[in-house]
Amino acid sequence: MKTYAIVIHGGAVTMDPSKLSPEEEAAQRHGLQESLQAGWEILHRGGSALDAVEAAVQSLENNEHFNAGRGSSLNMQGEVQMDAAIMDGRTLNAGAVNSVRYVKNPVSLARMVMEKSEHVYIAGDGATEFALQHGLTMEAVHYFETEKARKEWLEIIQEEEKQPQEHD
Amino acid sequence: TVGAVALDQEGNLAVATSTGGIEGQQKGRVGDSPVLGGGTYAANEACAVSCTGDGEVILRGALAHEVYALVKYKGLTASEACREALHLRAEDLKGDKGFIAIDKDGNVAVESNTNIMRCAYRIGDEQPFVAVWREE
Repeated sequence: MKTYAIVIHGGAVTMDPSKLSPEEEAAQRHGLQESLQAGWEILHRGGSALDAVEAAVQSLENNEHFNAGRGSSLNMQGEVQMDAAIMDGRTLNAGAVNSVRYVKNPVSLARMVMEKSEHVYIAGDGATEFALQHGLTMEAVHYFETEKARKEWLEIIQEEEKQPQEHD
Repeated sequence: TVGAVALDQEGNLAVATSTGGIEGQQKGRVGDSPVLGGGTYAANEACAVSCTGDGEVILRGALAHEVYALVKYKGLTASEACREALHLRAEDLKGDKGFIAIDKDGNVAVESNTNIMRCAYRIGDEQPFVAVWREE
C-alpha cells in the first residue's frame, strides 16, 4: 500500500494552559481525534486527499471547541464572520470565501466555489447567496455563537471602552 | 483557525483551512486563511501547507507559498521548510505563526512558535499523534 497521511490543526484561542479547564482540554483532545479519524478513514479506504481534508475540517467546524464554524470568534459588532479555502494539489484548482455568515460549513462552500463556479474567490453576501443557490446547509446566528466566544467578545469591548479615543 | 493537509494513496496532496477570525476583528477583515499562498497552498510536486497565527504577518510573508517554494526549489523536507519559514525575516514578520504540512514523499510537519495550535497527525496504519499543547 502506498504512503498516505493526514495532519490537522485546531485553533482554540486559549494559549495559557492554566486558563484551560481539564474538561475543556479533554473536549479539545477528543475533537482533534474525531477530526483526524474522519479524514484518515477516507484516505485508508483509498479516497482522495481532497475529500479527506474537507471531512477533517468539517468535523472541526462542527465542534464548538475550535475557532471555525460553530465556536467562531465574534467581530467588533459581535457577529460571526467566517473565512475558508481549499486547494487541490493535483490540479492547482482552488476555492475560497470570506466574511461568510450562516453557512454551517464554510470549507464546503469553498469547495463548491472551486467546483461549481468559474471563480476562485467569492466574498460576503455573494458567497452566502452562492451557498443558498447550491443548497448548502445554513444555520441561524445562535448556532455559531458560543458562551465562551460571547464572553471573550464582551471582555474586548469593555477593554476598548476603557481606552482613550484615538480616532475622529 | 483550523486546517488539514493530506496525501492520498494516489500521491495527490490537498489542503483546507477554515477560520472564525480573531476576537473583536474589524468587520470585513480578511486574514491569511482564505488567501491562497498566504495561509493555504498545495501542489503535488512539492507539498500541502496550512497556517495559523497572526493573519496579517502570515499574509505579508506569503508563508504557505514560502514553505512550498522551499520544498520545491531548495529541496527541503516539509519540516525543514516549515522551520525556515517560521524564522523568515523574523525582525519584519514578528508574531504567532504555526504550520502543518505534508510533502509529496509523505513527510509530515508540525511547526509553531505559539501555543494556539492544537494538532494531530496519522501516517498510514501507524498510531495517531494528538497534542493540545506545543510541548507535548
